[in-house]
Amino acid sequence: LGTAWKNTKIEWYPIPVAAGVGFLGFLQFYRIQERQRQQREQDEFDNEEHTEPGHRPKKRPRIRPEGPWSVQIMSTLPLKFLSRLWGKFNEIELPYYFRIPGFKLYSWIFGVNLDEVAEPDLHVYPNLAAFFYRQLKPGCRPLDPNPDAILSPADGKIIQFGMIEHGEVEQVKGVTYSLDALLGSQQPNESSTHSTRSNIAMSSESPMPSPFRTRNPSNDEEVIRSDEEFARVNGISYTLPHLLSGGTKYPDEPNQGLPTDQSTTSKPSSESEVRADLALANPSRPWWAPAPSPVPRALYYCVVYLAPGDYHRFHSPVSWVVESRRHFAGELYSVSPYLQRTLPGLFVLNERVVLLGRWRHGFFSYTPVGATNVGSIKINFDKELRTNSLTTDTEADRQAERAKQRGEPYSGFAEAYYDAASKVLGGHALKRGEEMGGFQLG
Amino acid sequence: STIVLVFEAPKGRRRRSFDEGFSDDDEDKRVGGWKWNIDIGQKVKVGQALGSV
Repeated sequence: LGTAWKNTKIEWYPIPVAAGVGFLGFLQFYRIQERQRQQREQDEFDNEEHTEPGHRPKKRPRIRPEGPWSVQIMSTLPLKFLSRLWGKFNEIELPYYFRIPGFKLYSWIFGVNLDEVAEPDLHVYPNLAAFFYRQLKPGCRPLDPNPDAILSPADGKIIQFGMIEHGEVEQVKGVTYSLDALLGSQQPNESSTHSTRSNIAMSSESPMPSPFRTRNPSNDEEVIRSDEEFARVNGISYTLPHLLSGGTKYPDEPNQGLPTDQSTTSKPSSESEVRADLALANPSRPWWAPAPSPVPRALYYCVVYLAPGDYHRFHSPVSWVVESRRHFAGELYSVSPYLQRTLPGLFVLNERVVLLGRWRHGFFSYTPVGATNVGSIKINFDKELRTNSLTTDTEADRQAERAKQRGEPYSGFAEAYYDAASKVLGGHALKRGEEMGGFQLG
Repeated sequence: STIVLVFEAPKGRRRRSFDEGFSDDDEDKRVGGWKWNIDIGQKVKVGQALGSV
């Protein structure tokens, strides 16, 4: 081999230009073929008719996000599977004598204030999942006394807030995503509804009266009456004392913060409280865009990030009515501030539950966004909602198929309405500070 | 995990002294509208006011 290496004469020849051209042509031809094949598969998926019984629809093509190499690597991981595995792991019961040191170590690492935990004996929590979903002592989170304030829905950090312009929410500086992508592009309507629970009914025109909006007979301008005018015209009603005392504040109600004890027998119910608060709202409000009104209105947004050590139950920020929910079965990327900066459209990609409704000033939406470690979103008043479950993906595929059979485009979410929860309000009433649900491990 | 709130609120009325050169986006010069009480990066607790009308 050495002799051959040393003694063999090396002769250099120019590579024919035609070979180079041919190679590039072949490469281009291959790329075009590959692109056409992908397009054909996509078209087949879109046009396929699934009429035979027992047919399993093809899996939807997965959306690949754009971003740096770390995001690209993350997008190749089976994040939902990992999340479910993580959830199962954390449901393993811990040995009795390991619980206190284990939870204390966790608290030390993630900054949990154990003095606020409702259950002082940490032995009660059988595993990390139970400890993660802990309750707080009553009264340790006092509600702001200002009835016109929007309260923080959870313990966390403010990532972003501001006004929505041109229907776009700024996720981080310079990176935006559209409101349609976050909340869903279609206005709720009956034909696209997939009711999934017995007490959820199809949407209809809200029966909520609008005593505060009238029309000026001289110029047909819409006029909003003040509270005092309403009192003079309509007299005393069950809603009026609540309205005049600020809508949600009751003089005899101590500011106890978290309503964990639920000793509300002498207090107004959520429904009556919200009904009082919503007397100012316009029931025929369209989709999320502010309705034309003599009072200029705008859409605002706020993003609250919950760190691993934070209290992971969330509460209602105002008194409002949840009319519908939309479950987007997306991926489960982390929602850490780093990824929010580096992955454009993170909230639009992730699995989320969009609760849509109205409050006294109009449209209100509340969107818990899942993450890899806390993928399960629980809504207390929606027992049939299942997030990050094995059936989530197949359910989304089935819904895509059903939409296709009806000849409609797939909206990308499963929608349900809460009309049956309250005949008067046309939705599920929540009062400010009321616990709505929470995030659970895995 | 993250919670995103999107809501409608009054922008407030123009103050007369600011009528000239007033932009619709200029929230600080409005009265009676929505006002934020928070800063980016601020830690908040349940029940704390994010802003008010």
